[in-house]
Amino acid sequence: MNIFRLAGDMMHLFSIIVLLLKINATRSCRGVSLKTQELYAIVFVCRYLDLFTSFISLYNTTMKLIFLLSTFTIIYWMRFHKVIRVTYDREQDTFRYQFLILPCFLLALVLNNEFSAMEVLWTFSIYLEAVAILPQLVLLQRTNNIDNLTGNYVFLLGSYRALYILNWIYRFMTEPNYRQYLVWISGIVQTIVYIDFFYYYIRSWRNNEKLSLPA
Amino acid sequence: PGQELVKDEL
Repeated sequence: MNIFRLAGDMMHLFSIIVLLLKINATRSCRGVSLKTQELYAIVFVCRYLDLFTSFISLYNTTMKLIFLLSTFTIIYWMRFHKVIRVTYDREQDTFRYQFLILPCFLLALVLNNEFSAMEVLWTFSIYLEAVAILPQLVLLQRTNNIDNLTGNYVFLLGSYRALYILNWIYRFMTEPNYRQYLVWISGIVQTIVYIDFFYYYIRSWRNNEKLSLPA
Repeated sequence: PGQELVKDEL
């Protein structure tokens, strides 16, 4: 494992820790998109089916379980926790994610490495992850007062994706026969989705202003 | 070949 991959995974882990801490400490999920969290739950369940079929490393298995468990915890809090569920921006979080799920699934049926249930679901998870942050970005746009932690959560997630691109470049240069075109293209699309957010995040940080995204 | 390699990422 190279330094970019490890750094990317750590950013992903930190993003989730930031979100868990924010919701737990403030007893509020204001500004957090339940739709994005549910999309991530679908992504992780479909991708990590190989937990049952193959063992890669203790690191790999542990991270997969953490991602699954934390995402379901957040969803549980937002839907069912007595105090937290009241703070959910239900009226603002209106992104119709079936318009993401269906096209991604159809694309995975057509464009995959092997036409088997496991492989199609895995490919579906790759495509869906690329667009899973969209409901969260739309919700941030509608939130006037983005709190620091929610902004940091999205920034850490975006950094994780950017670092994965460096990881792919590094692996492509150092490992023979390392190619995964579908993952690369989806990953680049996913990173592009964040560019606009990065611009405003860094600008607000440099000007010492509160983060807000123009509608 | 390469298939297992792909799946080692998260």
